Amino acid sequence: MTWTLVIHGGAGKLDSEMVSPEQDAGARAGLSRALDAGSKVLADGGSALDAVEAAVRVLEDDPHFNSGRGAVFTHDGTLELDAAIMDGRTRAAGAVAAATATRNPVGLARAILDDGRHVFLAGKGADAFSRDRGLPQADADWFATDERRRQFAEFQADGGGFDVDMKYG
Amino acid sequence: TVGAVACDTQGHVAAATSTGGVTGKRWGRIGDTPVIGAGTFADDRACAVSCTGSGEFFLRVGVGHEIAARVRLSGESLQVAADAVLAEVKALGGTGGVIVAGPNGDMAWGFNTIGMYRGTASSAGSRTVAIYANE
Repeated sequence: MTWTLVIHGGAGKLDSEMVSPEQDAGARAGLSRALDAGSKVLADGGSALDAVEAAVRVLEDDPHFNSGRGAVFTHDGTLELDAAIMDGRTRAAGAVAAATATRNPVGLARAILDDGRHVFLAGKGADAFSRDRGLPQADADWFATDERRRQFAEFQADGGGFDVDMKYG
Repeated sequence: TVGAVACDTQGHVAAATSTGGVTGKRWGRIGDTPVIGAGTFADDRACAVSCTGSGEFFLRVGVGHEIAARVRLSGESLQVAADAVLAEVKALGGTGGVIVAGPNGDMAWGFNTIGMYRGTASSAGSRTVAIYANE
């Protein structure tokens, strides 16, 4: 039987002038590691659900992408992380919005899916659920990177306008 | 935003998406990523979808569910459905991309920006990693 895996690390104003050679190489390496992680699960006969979680965890830990470590800053200089996961077999789903302290937000979404009572948790409640489940926590220093701090400073210098396209992400 | 869709050796599909959102977001703004049926959706009867882009537009169109519904109800291919729904997003003024995996092993992606970080792998040994539209 065959298996397939597709991943993304975000879309936007990405062209070779705007993407530094370091970002280009770093992002390609990160995508490759995510493919390795998901492919290993699938090649071993694992589920699509475990494979997509494994691939996204790699991308969340990689500072080249806007999620988890490397996430962009909010208007107030904080970090609010969103994630979701869904199983096509059962249509079970787990989602989290505005989580602030779970190292891998997709792992929190998966815990919500596995718990099964709810689909979508947000904010402080989601953070409490994560702690109750003993998920690995991380502080803002883990998530924040110098590059995102620089972009946030640039954003503020530009007057902090809400530019959904200039996402820096 | 990052995401993955997959089809396993049992023909089941799944989707996952994760994001920090938009630089400078305020008032508790949430985009499409955590909204099931918008930024993330999976149904063995159709496909799995993960999205990235200007979330407000992906929410309004209900991109994940809409792509799956077109595949399930009208028998469109993953690529035709993805392109059609992305065109709706663009018509409303949104930009971004989608990745799609089907229970029969089909894969598709689409994006209306000048680039998307993306990759594919399969049991057939195919593998791609790309960033720019012209790759």
